[in-house]
Amino acid sequence: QQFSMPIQCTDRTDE
Amino acid sequence: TTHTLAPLETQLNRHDDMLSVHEIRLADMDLRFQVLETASYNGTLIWKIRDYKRRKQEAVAAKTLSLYSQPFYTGYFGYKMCARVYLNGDGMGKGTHLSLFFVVMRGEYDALLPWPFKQKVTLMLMDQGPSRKHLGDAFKPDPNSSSFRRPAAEMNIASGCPLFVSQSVLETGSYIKDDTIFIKV
Repeated sequence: QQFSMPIQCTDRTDE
Repeated sequence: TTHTLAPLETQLNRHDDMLSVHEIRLADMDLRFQVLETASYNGTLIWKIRDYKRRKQEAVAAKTLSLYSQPFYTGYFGYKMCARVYLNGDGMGKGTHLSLFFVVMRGEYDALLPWPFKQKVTLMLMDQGPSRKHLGDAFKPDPNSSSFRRPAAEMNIASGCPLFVSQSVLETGSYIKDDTIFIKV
């Protein structure tokens, strides 16, 4: 199975 | 008459106050039940998102950019996690894609669990049509990323796939039925 690199969310607000 | 009415009025006011307190408490309980009834303790989350159209519009209008799922767990005393979705995308996916992220949350038993979080994570958008062509992506946590460290706040920074699925693929396939999508993590 292929695994991708997780990327951090850019949004820092918390709805 | 004034003499007898005054205490009654005080009592009535007190009851009104108590009623609003109870209303708030009931609403809290409703929410708690909803979370409890949909919580999973086997490491698999199925997240049902209703009212896709309205929520997508709210994301486009930047009213509500993202939605959080109910929390789920790897076991009764395991890691606490949830999913976060941006129906109008985040980062590189902004305006073109649905972005899907995974969030490690602060849990009751973190002190007893190994850190950083190392479990493999699979993100999926369920196809509700007969062909069941679910869309998925999988990742192994990056041990150097702050997203997988032991949470110091209620939630770590979400990590996942900003380009999870393009909005055109999502909206032309059979991923939306009855204005509802299902995400599996």
